[in-house]
Amino acid sequence: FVLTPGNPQWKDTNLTYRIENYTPDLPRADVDHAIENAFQLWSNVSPLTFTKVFEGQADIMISFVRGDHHDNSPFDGPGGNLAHAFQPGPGIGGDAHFDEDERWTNNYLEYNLYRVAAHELGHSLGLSHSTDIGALMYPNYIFSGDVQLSQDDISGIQAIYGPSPNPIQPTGPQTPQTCDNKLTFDAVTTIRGEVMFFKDRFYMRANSFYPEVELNFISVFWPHLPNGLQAAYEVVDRDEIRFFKGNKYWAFQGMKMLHGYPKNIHRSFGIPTTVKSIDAAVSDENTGKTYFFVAKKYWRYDEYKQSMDAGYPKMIADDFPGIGNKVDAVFQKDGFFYFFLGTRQYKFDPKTKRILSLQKANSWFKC
Amino acid sequence: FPAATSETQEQDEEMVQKYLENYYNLKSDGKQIERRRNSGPVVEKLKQMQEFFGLEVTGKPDAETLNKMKEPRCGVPDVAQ
Repeated sequence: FVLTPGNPQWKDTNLTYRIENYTPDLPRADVDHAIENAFQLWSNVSPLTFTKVFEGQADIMISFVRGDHHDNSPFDGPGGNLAHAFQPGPGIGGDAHFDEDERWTNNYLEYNLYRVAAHELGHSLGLSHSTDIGALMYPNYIFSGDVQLSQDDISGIQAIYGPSPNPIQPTGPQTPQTCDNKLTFDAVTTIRGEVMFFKDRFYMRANSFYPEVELNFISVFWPHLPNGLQAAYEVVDRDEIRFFKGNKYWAFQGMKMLHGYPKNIHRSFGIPTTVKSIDAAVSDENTGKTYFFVAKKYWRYDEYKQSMDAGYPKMIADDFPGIGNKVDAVFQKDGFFYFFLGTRQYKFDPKTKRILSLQKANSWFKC
Repeated sequence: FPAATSETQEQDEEMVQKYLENYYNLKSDGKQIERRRNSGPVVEKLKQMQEFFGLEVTGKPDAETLNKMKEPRCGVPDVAQ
């Protein structure tokens, strides 16, 4: 996190706000709700309180304006700058302006007012832009389906105002660090020749053309997917990627979700209803066989026949010796299976049924 | 990959200039960014921007940098003077 230069802050922790006017893009109640929720994010993790007032000067004045609105920082029409806010202080200090030339929404369409308000109010309270892409205070608009303070935002606001009076200190999600030795994955799959790693709200993508590992929100590519995926695999022949969470799965060609999804894993694959979720999945592109790993067992599905092979489930330990009892993620590359178990990664030859090497889970990131 | 047309290049240069003026306090003298420039305020500001966003720090407006600049974002007047 980054504090505003000079570390400006409100002396009084009980602050007032007023919504001076409303965007016509949303019902008034939705605007009220978005702003109230945005304040609540910050009050939940700090000693700050916010009271809405309906007339006169409030500490934080909120308005929807367009173009030159006489604060030396004109807006620029649709896109580009979405909003801005001023650091704590009297007069214009703390005020938040939203560009009325944007379309404000209460959903995943651009631009979600709650998401932008939560960010701007961080400025109103004394935070500057964070370099953590998972933080609300990251300067660029990213909407991942939910709006929450990351641990970086919480650490920032508490650096200014101290901890929350709540006896249980709130914590927030951490953004994965690609070179963290303790990094684990929810799912890994090939996608059109690349390998993508999934963790919480994020994907990581190592590409030989770029020196840095790309880390961004899953929603950037697949806004319909939930966070916290549990398994993913690619059917190369069909140019199809399937993502799993709970008893549902979603199928995509590139970024386009196929019609009729999400579907149910029990009905589609014939997985027993006692199975609540899939730990990991991989499709062998040479045989068209897809392996679903669930706790100590695995099932095998034939992508050509579109039916589960007979004789399954079997024990992972019997057919993948050394792999253990529970798999986090698996993918296939150059004929080998790469299994992820916690911070470990096993390169496995399915032909000889032998482990060829053991590496750190994040070995693909050239740390 | 087809080469960018000169018109696209000019638009990109304008965008870089405007972005750095808006968000990195680049002082404008009304001139476009000079090509083949490898030092000076534009390069320094570009490096700052690239470092901030975790991009490769080249000081050049490469494709990744341009893409990042094109993303909608929060405006800058966080500091009230």
